[in-house]
Amino acid sequence: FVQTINLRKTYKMGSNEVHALDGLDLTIPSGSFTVVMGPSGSGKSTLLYLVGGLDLPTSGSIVVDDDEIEKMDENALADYRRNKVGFIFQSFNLVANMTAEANVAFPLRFSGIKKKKRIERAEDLMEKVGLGDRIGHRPTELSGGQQQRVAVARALVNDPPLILADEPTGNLDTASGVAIMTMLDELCKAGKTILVASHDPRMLNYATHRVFLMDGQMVEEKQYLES
Amino acid sequence: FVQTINLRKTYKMGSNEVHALDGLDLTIPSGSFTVVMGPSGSGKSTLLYLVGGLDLPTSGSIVVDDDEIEKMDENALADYRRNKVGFIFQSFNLVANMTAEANVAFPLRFSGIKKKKRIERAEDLMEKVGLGDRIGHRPTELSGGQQQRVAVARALVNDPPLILADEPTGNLDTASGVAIMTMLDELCKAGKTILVASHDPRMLNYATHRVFLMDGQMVEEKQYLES
Ligand SMILES: Nc1ncnc2c1ncn2[C@@H]1O[C@H](COP(=O)(O)OP(=O)(O)OP(=O)(O)O)[C@@H](O)[C@H]1O
Ligand SMILES: Nc1ncnc2c1ncn2[C@@H]1O[C@H](COP(=O)(O)OP(=O)(O)OP(=O)(O)O)[C@@H](O)[C@H]1O
Ligand SMILES: [Mg+2]
Ligand SMILES: [Mg+2]
Repeated sequence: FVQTINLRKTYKMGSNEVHALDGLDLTIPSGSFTVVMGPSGSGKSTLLYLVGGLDLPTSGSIVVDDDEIEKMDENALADYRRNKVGFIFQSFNLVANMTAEANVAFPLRFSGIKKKKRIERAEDLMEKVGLGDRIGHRPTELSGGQQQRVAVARALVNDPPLILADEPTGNLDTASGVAIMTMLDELCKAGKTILVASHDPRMLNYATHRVFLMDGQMVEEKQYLES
Repeated sequence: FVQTINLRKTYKMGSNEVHALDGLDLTIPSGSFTVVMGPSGSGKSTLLYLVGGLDLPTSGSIVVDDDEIEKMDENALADYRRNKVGFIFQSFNLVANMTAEANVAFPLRFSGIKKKKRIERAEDLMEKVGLGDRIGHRPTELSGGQQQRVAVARALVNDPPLILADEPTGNLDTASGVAIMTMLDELCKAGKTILVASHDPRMLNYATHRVFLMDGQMVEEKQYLES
């Protein structure tokens, strides 16, 4: 389903270069629950941004089904992001002046679904993440973990085949975290492909595949555990 | 050091009322490492905002040393926030158009310390949180966990007697998380009072006191564990 070939992302800082991804060859099988772990700054979010079509690599390719993402034009990329991917951001990226419900319904606006149905679907997902009683709250009127759960619901509303989750449980207590992991697990069993970047070791309980990153490169689990 | 007396914070949402804090009687001893745990939405951040003088209660009092925070005028409150408290925000709240180093040095601007010394102190703290090589990066040029560590460094630069940490390890891998907890522990042993809101059970290893919140009220550990 997803394959990266010698994937590189380099940032220039004055005369310095930061190799956020440093030649990554990675295969994420269709229908897998792939967990990416690694130290803070090792390149997890960068990998997810590239796979999600939110940024372009410095070099190398990203193949999703039969499409080479890095070769797409802006329209094809926007289409890919909108229809193929559900992205849960590490810092949520909710729209401040819309209610939680409107935030969740937002990705459906080009779907052709009638407004009444869009609201129903959004409310349904908010219920599933335990926020049925917070529908009318704006992001600043929600706790950190509640904002995180709104971000999760929003990523799922379009029923995308590929879900990219960047630290989806970082602000959640044990019970709320397990609820989210269970949700992702059920989506995987229903045929979706899940790629999660996480520091939460409990996420490995649901993983069908594991990837370990250090300094923008893939390493063996042994190497990662010894670090 | 810190005591709350029948502390309440209520938000009005149309005809609804959200009781974020619902009558809290809490004592945080001077020099303690107090950890506040509880489900997402239980009131942890709200408690920290009130103790940190970032918001006023609906009713009840907050006594810090001999001052009743809720009775202070704007100037006294600003003074309290600037000199008495180091706050690590759950969503970091870094200034986007300043470098990491400038963000860390910012609380020192009214301290009377010369610029060269302010920069030295900021660089020193960035080193301590493992970001010596990220000094010139702006927040958007940092990973989520790196931003979190900048927020930690900034809260400590003024050497405040009371440190309020809201989920300080939520975006960190095991090693980085332990480094932060160890730092807070050393500050506690040096005489500071630490109040941490955290979902990370490892934080309890450092706690001298534990507080469990559910629905804005204090509960017994047993009640919290059964939830
Ligand atoms: N401005 C606001 N208006 C209305 N409700 C609010 C507002 N701010 C917070 N709340 C509500 O108050 C409750 C407590 O929020 P708080 O941020 O203190 O929770 P928390 O324990 O820090 O949660 P988390 O673990 O998710 O960070 C939540 O249920 C939240 O929805
Ligand atoms: N715009 C940028 N300019 C320069 N360097 C950047 C930029 N964005 C990210 N970096 C650097 O690239 C590296 C990888 O960042 P990334 O966000 O992918 O890490 P991460 O594994 O997600 O970390 P975390 O666990 O802390 O979220 C980091 O060292 C970071 O400082
Ligand atoms: Mg990240
Ligand atoms: Mg909170």
